[in-house]
Amino acid sequence: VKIKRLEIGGFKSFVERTVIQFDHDVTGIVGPNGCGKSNIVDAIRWCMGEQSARHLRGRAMSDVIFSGSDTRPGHDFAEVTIVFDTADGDVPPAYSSFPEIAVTRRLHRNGDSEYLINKTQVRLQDVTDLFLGTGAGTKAYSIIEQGKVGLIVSAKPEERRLLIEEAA
Amino acid sequence: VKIKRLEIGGFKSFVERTVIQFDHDVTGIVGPNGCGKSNIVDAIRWCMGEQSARHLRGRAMSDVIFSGSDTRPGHDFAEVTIVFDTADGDVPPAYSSFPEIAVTRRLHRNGDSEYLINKTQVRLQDVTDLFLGTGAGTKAYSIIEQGKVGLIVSAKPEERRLLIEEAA
Amino acid sequence: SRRLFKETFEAVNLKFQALFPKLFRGGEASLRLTNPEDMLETGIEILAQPPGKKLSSIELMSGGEKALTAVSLIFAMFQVKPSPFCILDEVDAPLDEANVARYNEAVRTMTDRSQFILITHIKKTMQMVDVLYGVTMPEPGVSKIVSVQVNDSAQRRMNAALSAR
Amino acid sequence: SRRLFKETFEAVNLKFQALFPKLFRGGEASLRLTNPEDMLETGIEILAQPPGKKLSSIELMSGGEKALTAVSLIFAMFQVKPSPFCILDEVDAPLDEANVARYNEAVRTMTDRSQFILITHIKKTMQMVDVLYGVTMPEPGVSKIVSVQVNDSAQRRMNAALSAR
Ligand SMILES: Nc1ncnc2c1ncn2[C@@H]1O[C@H](COP(=O)(O)OP(=O)(O)OP(=O)(O)O)[C@@H](O)[C@H]1O
Ligand SMILES: Nc1ncnc2c1ncn2[C@@H]1O[C@H](COP(=O)(O)OP(=O)(O)OP(=O)(O)O)[C@@H](O)[C@H]1O
Ligand SMILES: [Mg+2]
Ligand SMILES: [Mg+2]
Repeated sequence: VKIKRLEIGGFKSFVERTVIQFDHDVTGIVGPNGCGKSNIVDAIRWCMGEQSARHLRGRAMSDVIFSGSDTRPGHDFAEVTIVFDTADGDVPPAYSSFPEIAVTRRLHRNGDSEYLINKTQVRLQDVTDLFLGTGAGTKAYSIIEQGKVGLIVSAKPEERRLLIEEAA
Repeated sequence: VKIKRLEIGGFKSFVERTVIQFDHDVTGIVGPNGCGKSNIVDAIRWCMGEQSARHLRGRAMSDVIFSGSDTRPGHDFAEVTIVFDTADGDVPPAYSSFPEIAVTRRLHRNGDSEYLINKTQVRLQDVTDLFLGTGAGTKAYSIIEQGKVGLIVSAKPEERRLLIEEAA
Repeated sequence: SRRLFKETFEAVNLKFQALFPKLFRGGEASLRLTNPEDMLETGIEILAQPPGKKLSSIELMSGGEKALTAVSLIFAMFQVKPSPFCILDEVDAPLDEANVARYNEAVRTMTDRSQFILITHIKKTMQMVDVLYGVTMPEPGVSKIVSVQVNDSAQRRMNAALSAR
Repeated sequence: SRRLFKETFEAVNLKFQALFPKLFRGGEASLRLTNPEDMLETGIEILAQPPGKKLSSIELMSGGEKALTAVSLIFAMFQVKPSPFCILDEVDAPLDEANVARYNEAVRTMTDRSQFILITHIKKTMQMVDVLYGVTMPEPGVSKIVSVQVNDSAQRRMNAALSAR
């Protein structure tokens, strides 16, 4: 699979619905400090099923919903959709007939939360299974967060084995 | 006091005796990865009395002695001298008659270790007292190590109070 | 399982031993099991020796050397079990100019099996990617993707691919 | 002592509240005691609000915003109790171009009472210092200081200072 595009709305600083295409081998994301680049990474992790708010720099999961700015009120929900291209065939059998797989996660202010695959509501388990099946999983080594690249070197030997286990 | 110069010999990658003058308000240190810039910072910390090898990226204090390269054997000792200018008068009374104060720390392969102030052998206590007297101390906020600037922000509230205590 | 761990470890180790000298333009590195008798509990140690230097503990390495060693290991794992995408957020921040170029070169060699997303403040890296998304906040607190620039060579690669279909 | 801690805390807090908006070109920040009743045990919380944004927990800030907030606090402590020197090792690594300039500007305002040593890979910072020492390893594993360049404006400042004596 390849990522085709990312759709973010109400997630952290991306209150306005934003679509990012990923048609190229190497995509660069640039901009001033605090403008939202790492928030894009958080959006991808969150959509893939991240359950820990701390791993998204928050204290509670509701921290991912746009909380407002000087000029705007807070938002009612956060929603992120990752659209995969299944053309290269590395797809779990359940989805092999689809040309695209769209995974959506939504969280409402009141705590209600939904997961959808191709607009059909599913459980978190289905989402994590799908990602594992495509090889994206939540591989600890496919998302290197800001400031964290040195951790693999300073990690205890027992912690490093977890990375090999993920690759296995 | 002001730092006048730094003299390093046998310390980490500075096997050759190296003198660095500090005559200016803002000194920049540049160079490729791994060439020795942060080792200069370690040399200053060490000379000021750092007792923890881990704070110098080592496992044992002997790690600060040049251990050799493809083309050279290891060195027998590490020595660092910091020379202070006492012209602006902020000096502990014991040294107020000197135009300069040179603090030297030496560590031998066999474990012997010496501290000298103006070439007179002293104890570690005299060195730390001198630094505290000049205001250099080991102020946690006067040396910001590579990659560590974010720690003050991610620190626990109880850890941050230690910084205020140092400034007090 | 024990055997799967051992096989994966050895495969990653081979790739790591090959990749480190490419990124460092020399030197050598390898992984070592802290307890080779026990595949279920053993830890993994990293041994790394930049070109011309003596092998010493990895903690003594510089910030940039540690980052490049980490990238070598991460890419080695990628080569053994690719992920469809790899996101690197300011991984080039501690690197000097020459190593930024080597890092970007290594990213490029990995694109046969994965898509890469690089977040960076470094101009050299911006010149190496295929497309650049600029994120800004014209209205404070509200993110906006404001520009998309496609790199010439990437444009040519795409045109070639499109005309070949 | 309780009173000394309280006085130092309040002095640093005032400086921090003044310095943060300078570095961020707006916004506000302050320190808060977690337990104002207990000067011996209380912790210290940082409240920071970049310009135009809502006040939220400091962990949500970006890497560059956290670095700049930390610099504001460190320099605030410096202003209350200066140290003869301040060493900043690649503190500018996470900063964008505009913030690198503001950081260097802030360093320059602090030089009336302290000497600064900046280690950097960033060209804009190299242009802002008074003298540049280049460290290299022509022989691998052996450090050598190979060049000293004095910045024109620094040279002029020194000449003026020397002729004034
Ligand atoms: N729920 C939220 N609502 C509104 N704004 C938020 C929310 N969560 C985070 N933010 C804001 O997003 C900003 C951080 O964005 P991000 O980490 O993506 O920056 P960045 O572009 O990666 O910057 P840097 O280059 O410094 O790493 C912060 O200013 C933070 O206040
Ligand atoms: N005792 C020692 N003997 C010889 N070399 C040593 C010793 N201790 C450390 N080194 C070497 O010093 C180098 C690290 O230097 P340093 O941390 O100063 O680099 P740097 O210039 O700060 O690089 P960067 O820009 O990546 O931060 C490492 O390659 C390490 O092997
Ligand atoms: Mg970021
Ligand atoms: Mg360094």
